[in-house]
Amino acid sequence: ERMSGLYVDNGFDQTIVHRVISQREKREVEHEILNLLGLPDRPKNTAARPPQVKRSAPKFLLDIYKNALGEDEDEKPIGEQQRRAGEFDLTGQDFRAIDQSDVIMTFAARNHHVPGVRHERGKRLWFDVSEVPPGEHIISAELRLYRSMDVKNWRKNGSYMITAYRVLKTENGTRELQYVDAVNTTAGKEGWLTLNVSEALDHWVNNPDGNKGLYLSVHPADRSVHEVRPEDVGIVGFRGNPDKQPFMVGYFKSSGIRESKVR
Amino acid sequence: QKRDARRKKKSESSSLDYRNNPYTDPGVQYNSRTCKIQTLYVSFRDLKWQDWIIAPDGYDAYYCSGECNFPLNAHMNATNHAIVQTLVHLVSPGKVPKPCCAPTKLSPISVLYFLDESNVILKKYKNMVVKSCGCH
Repeated sequence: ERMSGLYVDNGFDQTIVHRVISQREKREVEHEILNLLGLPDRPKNTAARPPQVKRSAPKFLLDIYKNALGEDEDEKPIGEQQRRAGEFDLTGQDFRAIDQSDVIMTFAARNHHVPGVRHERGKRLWFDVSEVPPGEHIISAELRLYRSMDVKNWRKNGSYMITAYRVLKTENGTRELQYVDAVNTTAGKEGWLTLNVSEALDHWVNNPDGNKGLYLSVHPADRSVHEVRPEDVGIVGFRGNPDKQPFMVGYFKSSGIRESKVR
Repeated sequence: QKRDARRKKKSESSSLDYRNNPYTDPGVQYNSRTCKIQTLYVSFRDLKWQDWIIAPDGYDAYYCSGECNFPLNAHMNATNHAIVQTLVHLVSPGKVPKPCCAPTKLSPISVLYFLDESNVILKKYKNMVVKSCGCH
């Protein structure tokens, strides 16, 4: 039989009794705790196939949980000297966003088909942001891409500009793009690259129908040749290693209104 | 374990009487104890939620229990008003209740869980863990 999972001290010193509660009581307590935490039910489609913690997005938040929140969860944030950048190269800006946030969410990149969008050499990334609670204030959002050195076409002395655009319209197969952010990467640099996508996330949360994803364009910094494929400069896509796949992270300040989901 | 089993078997026949008797019921004895912090742990692992809630393994909540009896002493972390409340209770015990045993300091927890099969959330919950109890 399953253990109850609820351990209550009976009040006597040195004697802890694990009271066995009935199945009905257990279900009620489970639901109460879930409701208290704002988790009214198990996520969809996870009973048969449990989600994988080894993927980049859960690993990123686990890294924050272990290294950036502090061990004793005290009121004041963990000291700067105790913090570690971890494998995700967290910066001072990241730590400030972590301290200000009540909720941090990650969104795994998906290959979501949008009719009419033609792909050139760039890569389109789509994120399901439908679970962002309404009324949450977005502090910031960043797109995280992993650049690997394991590429054949990489020019040893080259540097490349990676630019993210928000896809606006898809009428008649034409695409309109709005510049979001850009980052330079140079030869010899392996690791996580971050782009500020706060404006894009804000737009998608407020206009769900307008969520057509981001377009990722890669050019040599000197523009000596045309656009190249992100894979050619080592950018890991959503078919790459699970712990190196692209994802978006959003930092939110709670509105103070407690979620009340129907059970 | 053998000793406990024997003891359990021996007391099974009179367990109902035991529970209904206010002089022997552990619950009643427990209530007569002074206000202090008590253990309450919810194990996400034992509830089989660990494939959904990534961290922590459980919720170390604690709770406050016990009575705030006269005289209130330092161990009860009594507020000034709790002393007044006790005195008024002593004057009119049938009308005015004793001070309440409640948390005096709470701390937050963070929970990391899957929203669906790919998106993940790290949420901070304020005032979730009892750090100390006192009479209010």
